Amino acid sequence: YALAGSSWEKTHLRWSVLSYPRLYSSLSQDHVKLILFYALKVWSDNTNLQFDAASEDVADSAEIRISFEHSLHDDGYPFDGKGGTLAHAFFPGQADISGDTHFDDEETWTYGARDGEGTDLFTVAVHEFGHALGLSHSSTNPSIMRPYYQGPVGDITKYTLPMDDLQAIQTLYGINVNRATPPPSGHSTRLPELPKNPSPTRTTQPNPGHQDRCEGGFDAVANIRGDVFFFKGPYFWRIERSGSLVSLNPALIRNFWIGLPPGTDKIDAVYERKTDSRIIFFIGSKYWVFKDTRVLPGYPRHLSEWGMRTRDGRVVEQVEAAFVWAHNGHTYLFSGEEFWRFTENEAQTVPPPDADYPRSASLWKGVPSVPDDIISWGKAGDTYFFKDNSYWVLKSGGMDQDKVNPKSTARDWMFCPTPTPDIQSPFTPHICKCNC
Amino acid sequence: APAPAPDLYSRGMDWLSRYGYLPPPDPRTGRLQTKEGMERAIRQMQRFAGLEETGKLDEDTLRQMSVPRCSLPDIVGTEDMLRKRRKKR
Repeated sequence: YALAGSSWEKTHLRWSVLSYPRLYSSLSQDHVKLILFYALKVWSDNTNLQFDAASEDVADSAEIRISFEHSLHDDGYPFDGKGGTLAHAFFPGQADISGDTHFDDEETWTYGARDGEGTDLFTVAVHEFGHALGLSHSSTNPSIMRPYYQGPVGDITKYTLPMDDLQAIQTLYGINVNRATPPPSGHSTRLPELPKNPSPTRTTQPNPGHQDRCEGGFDAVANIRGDVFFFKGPYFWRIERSGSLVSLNPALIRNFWIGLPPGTDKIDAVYERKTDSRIIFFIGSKYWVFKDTRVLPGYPRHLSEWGMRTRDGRVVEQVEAAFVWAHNGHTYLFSGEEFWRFTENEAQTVPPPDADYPRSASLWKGVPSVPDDIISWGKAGDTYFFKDNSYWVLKSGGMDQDKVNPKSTARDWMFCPTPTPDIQSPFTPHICKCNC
Repeated sequence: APAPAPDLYSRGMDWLSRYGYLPPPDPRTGRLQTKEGMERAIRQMQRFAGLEETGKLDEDTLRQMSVPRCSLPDIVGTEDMLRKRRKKR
C-alpha cells in the first residue's frame, strides 16, 4: 500500500453530503446517503475510526464533505464528462479542501446494477474515502486503492477491505478488531433492493467488436462543440476536445440523438451550423435540424430546399460531406465530385448556394475528391478529409499544399494498434539472419 | 479553443503527465520529453497497472489508459514535490 503522508489527527470524523446526483442517476438522496455510509463503514470496521453524519447546520465544517460536481468546479481537477475521470478526494490536512470528496455528476451512478450499466457508486466511494483518510494509489491486486474503476463488489453490507488496504488504514488509525459500525438509525442492515426488472427507459447496449472502429470506413465525421463524432452504421464514437476517446465501445446513434427515425443505420453527413449552433444531419434525400441532442419539430425536410444542382443540372439527392471551414466561416457541402459553398446567416435557415458553385472537388489538391466526410478542427482551423481508414490534413486555409500524406484514422483517432506491415509488402525490409 | 491535431504519442504523453508518470510540461523551459524518458514512464505505468512491460503504447496499454479511473495521480513525483517546496519558500 502507499500512504499519502498525511492523516487526520483525530479518529472521530464527521461527514456530510453537500449535493446529490442531478444529471443521470436515478438513485434517491436517501439511497445515496446510505451507500456512502456503507462506503465509510468499511474503513471504520476493525480500526479506531468513527464516522458521524454532521447535522445540517455544521455540514460545511465536516472533515469529509461529499459533493457531485461536473466539469470545472474550482479545485484544479476538472471532470471530463461520462467515462474518463470518475471522482477524486483530497488528502487529510489543515486546508479547507482537505477531505473533500467529489464525484463526477456526468456519470450514471448506480448501485447493484450489472457491470457495464453505469458506474457503481459504492466501489468508487470506498476508493475515494481511502484518499480522504490518507491513502494513495496502490498497484497491488487486490486493493480498492488501485486507480482504475473495478466495477461492483457484490453485497455492500458484507464487503470487507482487501488485506493491503486494511493494513494501510490500521497503520494510520490503529487496530480495533472488536468494533463494527452499526447502520444508521432507521435503516435495517440491508439496503433497499433495486427493482429486478429493467426500467422502461433502459437503453439498448451496443456491443460491436473493436474491429469496427479499427477498420475505419466511417459514414460521417463531425466537429460538434469541439468534440469529434465518428458515425458508422447505427453507432458513433466520440473524441473529446482533449483528444481522448470517451469509450472504446460505441454508442447507438438513436440513444443519443433523439428524434431520428427507427431503423436509422447510416448517416451521410453532419455539421454544426455556425450561426446558431444547430446540428444538421443529412440522411439520403432528407435533412434534420437538432437543438443540442433533440430534433426540432417539423423535420425531416427535403434536401432539395438547399438548392443544390450539379453542373449538368440535376438536383442533388444526397450529401456526402459537410463542414464549416474555420478559415472563412462558410459552410461547404460535397456530393459526387462537386462541392457547394453557403454563406449562412441568421435570417435564412437555408440560404441558397453561393454564386459560381458547384465547383470540382479536385480543387482541393492531394485529398480524395469523394471523401467520407470533412471537418475543420484544431487551433489553426486545419481541414481534415476522411476516407476509408485514412485522413488527410490541409493546413489552415489551404487547398493546394505541395504534399499531403495520408495518416491512419484507426491509429490517431481510434486508439487502435499500428497495423503490422504485411510480410508480402514490397515495402517491408528484408531481415537477413547471419549465423556466422 | 479546440485541441491541437490528435496524435497518439501526444495523447499518451498527456495521460502519463496527468497521472504523475512524466513531469508536467514546463512552458518556461520548453523542455522536451526524451524517447527514453517516455519509454521509462510507459514501463512504470504498465508495471503499476499489472500489464506486460513493453515500454510501448501498445494495444493493452492504450486500452488501460481508456479505463475510467480516479483523477488523482498514481505517482507523486519528486520534481513535483520539489517545485512545490521551492514555491513555498
